[in-house]
Amino acid sequence: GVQDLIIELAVMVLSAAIGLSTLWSMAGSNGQDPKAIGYKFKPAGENVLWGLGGFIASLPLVAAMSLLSNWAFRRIHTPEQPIIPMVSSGNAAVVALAFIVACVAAPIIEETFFRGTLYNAFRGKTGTWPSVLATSALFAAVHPLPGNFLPIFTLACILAILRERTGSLLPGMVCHSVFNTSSLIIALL
Amino acid sequence: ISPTILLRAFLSYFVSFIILSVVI
Repeated sequence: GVQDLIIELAVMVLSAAIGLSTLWSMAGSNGQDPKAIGYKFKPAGENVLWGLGGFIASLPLVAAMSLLSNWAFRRIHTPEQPIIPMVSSGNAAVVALAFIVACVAAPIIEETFFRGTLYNAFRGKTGTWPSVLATSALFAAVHPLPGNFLPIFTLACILAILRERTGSLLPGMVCHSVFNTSSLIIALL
Repeated sequence: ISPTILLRAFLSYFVSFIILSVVI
């Protein structure tokens, strides 16, 4: 439990460090601002509100997509998100680490790369909607399939729309974190 | 920022994540 989560956290942080150093060195040597991926957090209060609004807006859509997906894939087994059984084991250290991984590290790192670098790369080549759909499909595809595809794709579309609408990654980080936190709390109960 | 730089940054993150997940 604890050891698995420490490894998972180390992998996330290390790969993020490699990606960010690539971004900073390449952008820097081309005279471009790496923070333009959406590292613009002010006005913080407004951005946090956008994130909370996005979370509330996502709830009925993600719930509807979960129901549809459960029905569509009722005959096909979808593996469980590996962090869920760890959390239900109840060990305090495991629960604390799981919250750090799912509610702090994952939102910051995944928003940076999926809605920051990847979304903006597509956005520079195609229009808004192809970028929203393509990056959300990839984001959903890296989660346990097939049952989670539709709900996570829907959440990712909302995260990408928040990035597009506000120009900041903070609303997506807040929405992503609140979503993961509520999922973990439900798993704990 | 140019799409090429952004895509390379994403790929270096994504590929490292996959390699590290498999190796560690």
